[in-house]
Amino acid sequence: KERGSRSFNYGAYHPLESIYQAMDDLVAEHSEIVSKQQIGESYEQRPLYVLKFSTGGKNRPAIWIDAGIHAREWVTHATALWTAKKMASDYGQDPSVTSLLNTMDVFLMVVANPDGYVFTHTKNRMWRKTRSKTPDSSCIGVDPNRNWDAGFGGPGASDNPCSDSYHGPKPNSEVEVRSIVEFIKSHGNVKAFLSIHSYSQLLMFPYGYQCSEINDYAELDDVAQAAANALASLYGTQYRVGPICSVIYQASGGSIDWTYDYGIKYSLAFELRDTGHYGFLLPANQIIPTAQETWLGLKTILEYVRDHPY
Amino acid sequence: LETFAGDQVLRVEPCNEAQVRLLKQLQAREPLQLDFWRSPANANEAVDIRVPFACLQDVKVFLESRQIKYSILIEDVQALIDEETREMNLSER
Repeated sequence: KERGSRSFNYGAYHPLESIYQAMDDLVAEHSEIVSKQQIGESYEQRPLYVLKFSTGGKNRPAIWIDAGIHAREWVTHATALWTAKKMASDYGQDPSVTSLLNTMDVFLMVVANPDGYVFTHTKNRMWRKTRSKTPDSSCIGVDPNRNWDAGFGGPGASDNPCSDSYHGPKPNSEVEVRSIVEFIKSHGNVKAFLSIHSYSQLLMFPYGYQCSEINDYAELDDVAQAAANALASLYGTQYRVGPICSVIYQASGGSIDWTYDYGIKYSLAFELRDTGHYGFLLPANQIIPTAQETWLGLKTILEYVRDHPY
Repeated sequence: LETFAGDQVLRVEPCNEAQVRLLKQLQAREPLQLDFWRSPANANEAVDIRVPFACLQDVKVFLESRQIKYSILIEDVQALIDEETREMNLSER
């Protein structure tokens, strides 16, 4: 058994229990800046946790980061956990992280779809969706990144419950999505929303549900390009940067479209290193390199958000 | 426990909009149970599809008969999963 985050093997994949234990260990070791909050319960009644990084203050401007909303993208959960450890241990050491956490809070959701994650460990490694039941269908689950209230039910989402991109019966029907939406609304001071996915190396910003340009296109394009350059500086991993609609394809009901329309200007989504040659089974020896390079990209965005309050 | 023995991942490279439309038609064929890892969007952009073993031949015939270029990205998905499981067990020990 791994005891404490110092001996945790960040270069391996873990079941949900180990990840939740590692989060508790991190909180215990860095209790002055890290705490754990439960923001809801999944469809199968697993707790939905976020790690809160804060040095105090009341309702400070905040940055949200989530990983693993698509269950099978295991390298995202692993990257998020490594990132949590990195931020906690760099506070007080790295001036950038120290200054960030002295100014803003960071909320990090390591496992956004725990039911799906457990299902990938026990029944179907390629599962992507939630595990909710759809009335009048034998098919299970909703694509939680088609379930947000942003062009819901439009192009790039399926109305077939058996599809991997099924949008669900209504916006926010999935408790995993609804819990995040309620958290963001009740917090009221979230300034950046970053969602971590994996496949084909992209860094995207709104929109996905329509192909029109957002008002902040130039600024987000610059920030994303800078982040992609920082990321590439470590191992040369090349990212494509741009709006979801043109960089990948039109897809409605996505998280960063909703957050952008809700007023969170810095809404971006990463698609981490995965060439496709291993599918969603990125070899374990690539977990830490992926996390390391992603951290450089993330840090560029975090610094920009810190330095450009709105 | 769902197994993926014999399932392959195909990288399809449509060269024009007509081929993109054909791939979208393929995507809409629910009985095939194709898992699109990257959906068809534009010409000259790769589309990755996990194809269950049972309909591998149908899909390859569909692509070949329409001159849509593809290659096999993953020969056997289950072999990868087995390797990953082995690594996880090792790591646990």
